[in-house]
Amino acid sequence: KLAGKRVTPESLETLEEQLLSADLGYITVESILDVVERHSKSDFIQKVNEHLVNLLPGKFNPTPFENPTILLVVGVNGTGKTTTAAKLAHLYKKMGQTVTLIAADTYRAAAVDQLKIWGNRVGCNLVCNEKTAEPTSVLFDGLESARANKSDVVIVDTAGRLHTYSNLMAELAKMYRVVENRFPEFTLRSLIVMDASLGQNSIIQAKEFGKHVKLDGAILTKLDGTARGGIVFPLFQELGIPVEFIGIGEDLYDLEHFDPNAYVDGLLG
Amino acid sequence: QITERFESIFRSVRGLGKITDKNINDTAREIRRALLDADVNFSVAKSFVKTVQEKAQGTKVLKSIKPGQQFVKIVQDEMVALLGEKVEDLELTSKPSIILLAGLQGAGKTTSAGKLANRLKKSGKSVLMVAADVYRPAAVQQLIMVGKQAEVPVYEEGTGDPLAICKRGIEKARSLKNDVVILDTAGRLHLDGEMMTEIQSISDAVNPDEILFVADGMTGQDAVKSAQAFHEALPLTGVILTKMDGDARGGAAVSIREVTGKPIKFIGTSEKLDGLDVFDPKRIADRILG
Ligand SMILES: Nc1nc2c(ncn2[C@@H]2O[C@H](COP(=O)(O)OP(=O)(O)OP(=O)(O)O)[C@@H](O)[C@H]2O)c(=O)[nH]1
Ligand SMILES: Nc1nc2c(ncn2[C@@H]2O[C@H](COP(=O)(O)OP(=O)(O)OP(=O)(O)O)[C@@H](O)[C@H]2O)c(=O)[nH]1
Ligand SMILES: [Mg+2]
Ligand SMILES: [Mg+2]
Repeated sequence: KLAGKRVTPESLETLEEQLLSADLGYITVESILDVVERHSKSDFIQKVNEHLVNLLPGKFNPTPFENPTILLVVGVNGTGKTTTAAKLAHLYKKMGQTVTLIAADTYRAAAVDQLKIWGNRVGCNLVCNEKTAEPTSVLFDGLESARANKSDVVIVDTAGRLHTYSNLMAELAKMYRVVENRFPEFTLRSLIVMDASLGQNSIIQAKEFGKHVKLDGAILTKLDGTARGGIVFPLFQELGIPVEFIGIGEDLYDLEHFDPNAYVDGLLG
Repeated sequence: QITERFESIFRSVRGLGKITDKNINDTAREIRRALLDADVNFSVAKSFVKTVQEKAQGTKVLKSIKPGQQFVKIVQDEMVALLGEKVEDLELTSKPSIILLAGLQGAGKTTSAGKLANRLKKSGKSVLMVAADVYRPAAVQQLIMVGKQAEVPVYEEGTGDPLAICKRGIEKARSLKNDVVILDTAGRLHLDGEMMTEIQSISDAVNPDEILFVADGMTGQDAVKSAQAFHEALPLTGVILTKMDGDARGGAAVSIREVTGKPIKFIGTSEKLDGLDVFDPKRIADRILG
């Protein structure tokens, strides 16, 4: 309903509501409106589209890892980490890489069972230890096994944790250090999995997690719902964290590369 | 940081010698920003601010000795009123009483089923949980393990038709003379017609005493859309707002309450079995307002 309109107070208000309801946050929205108000005279929506795309990371293009790589999958409870870990395993296996999945959620009921089922569906190695409550020990065993079978990609599923629990954040930091110190030949990347329907707390999550592990990228899940995950804007603009993948469903193949143009089209759509 | 924002808004309002239309408007803008930051839905925030402005412009405030203090009270009272002033517990009148849990993926339904079972058992009721999520890998196993922790039996058939499983589970509860049956269902998108039809058919068939919408306390603007859709699809009786042990302000509480008119009955305060508190509108109002 914004298409082709010139800048009027009404069209600005419609744009504001559309962006606010997409969880961009009022700070990001106010600065966007400011720019649009000052610059756009005609071709309003095209200008808004271009401006929004420029605020986002470029199109992500995953390629096979040249050096053995560990993907540490982290995030708060229920965002889709386990399902996403499986989707990533499937993606890299399809590219011809040897994949190992590590079930490092030793806490939640049936977390290992859940990843085991996914591992069978993907058809890749899976390392778990249902007798330990120590995620670091499973991580260690998993990486030794990945080293031995020359895995190209190791995907580590971790327990959901709220960043407000310092002991859980310390546990994550410890896992990160174990990898850095004991398995330095691997490239280590941490990806934070964020639920597109969550609001401004997502920025706080990324800030806090980022204090304990270096966050290289984010994966935005449940974009097949009505939520628009506008958090991608402040994530990149304020924290420099690019969204690399988006989750668009509950199956193995429901993972897409982040494309800023497709994303903004969907946002303004 | 929203806490500081409301603190500073209120500090500056309290310091005002008199309340004028201008400073009510300036404050209104600040309050709207603070509410958006707290994840209150933008149109709910808009109407909240409008209501507060109208009340503040009333003579009571303008004539008051401490107009700033009065203004703050208006905001607080209005927030508590929005959230639903009285606390409403579960209404379990049939035998067995049936509680149906519904909500989006990952909201905390399975965990909340265990928490509810634990709470009811501790109050002397016998409970049976039914594993009606046949889709998510190891969902049934998760509820079985939660049941073991709560020391509550779980009725499950592995895979199958969720409606049939619920019906047979209730029959089992009847034969065991259980007081309460809790139906744990699969997470579903309100956009998924088939899945919404499924939960409607379960509700129509078993006529639950309580249909609780389980929502993530960190939900943003989308809370209005999903709550609206579930409210239109099912005769909801209440809401459980989970993961409130985090530092999300919880504005979703206002949005969900506004759009469904249903009481928030419980909030989730940890991953553990005892992590379920009765909803307290005053505490949540303070949290949203910082
Ligand atoms: N619709 C939709 N559902 C998703 C998506 N990703 C995950 N889910 C669902 O979200 C729910 C939670 O997924 P999990 O993978 O268990 O989430 P998690 O982050 O590992 O959860 P915890 O380990 O308990 O913190 C499941 O029902 C998934 O099927 C997505 O992209 N779209
Ligand atoms: N910290 C905290 N975690 C919670 C709370 N409630 C649930 N969780 C966690 O949130 C995650 C998701 O919980 P589930 O019970 O699996 O969610 P669900 O709604 O059944 O998920 P689906 O069946 O996939 O839709 C798990 O890691 C739970 O331990 C809560 O109140 N506080
Ligand atoms: Mg998980
Ligand atoms: Mg569940």
